[in-house]
Amino acid sequence: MNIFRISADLLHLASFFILIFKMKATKSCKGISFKTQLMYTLVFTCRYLDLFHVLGMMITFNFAHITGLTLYNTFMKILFLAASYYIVYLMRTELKSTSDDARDTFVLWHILAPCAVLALIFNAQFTILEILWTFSIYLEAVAVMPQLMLLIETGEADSLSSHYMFAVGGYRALYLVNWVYRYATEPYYSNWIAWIAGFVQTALFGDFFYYYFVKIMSGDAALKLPT
Amino acid sequence: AAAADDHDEL
Repeated sequence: MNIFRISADLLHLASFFILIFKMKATKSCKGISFKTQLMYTLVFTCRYLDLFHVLGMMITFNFAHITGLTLYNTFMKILFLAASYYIVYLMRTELKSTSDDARDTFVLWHILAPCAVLALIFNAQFTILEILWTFSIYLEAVAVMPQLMLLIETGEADSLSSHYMFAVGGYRALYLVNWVYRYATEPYYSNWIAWIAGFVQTALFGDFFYYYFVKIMSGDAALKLPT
Repeated sequence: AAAADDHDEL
């Protein structure tokens, strides 16, 4: 665990709180892509199936392999899962009438199918858990695409939405730094799957980062994209 | 080995 990794996780956690706070405070999820949020629930569901492994060790009192890092990861995984499901739940129940569904036109199969095929071909081990983990890594990299498309469609995002986008994009960028740091300091075989996907994910946010900083510098309330 | 346990990141 290094400073970049912990900062990344906290930024990721912050992103959920920003989004939930925004939706609760404004009683609206306008400008937020339901499809992107739905993809995040799928990402975490596929990636964190090893929670059952930890649960199995706990209920059999097999604590020998449970380290501080396991407990930290387990705690965060449960939080991420709970937060992402709660967001999807909010967007489909009390905030449904404010949802931008009509403009949220991205076709999910266009990312789901390639990610599934890639996960079946490029994986570290041909097991169900490993393939689902790999699928989740690929899907997370591109899951923001419906959100970006909605942002381009509407041409602007309110302040909290753009802070949310910054937090989600920044988290993976910090993970890139974490991987470089680990590569340099640990006898750690590099995980090319995560590296490449993480790079793609951060690159997808690159354009957004640029407009975010321009907006912050100019002190505008809303982020406006050039049309 | 590349078992799921080896994924020590989130």
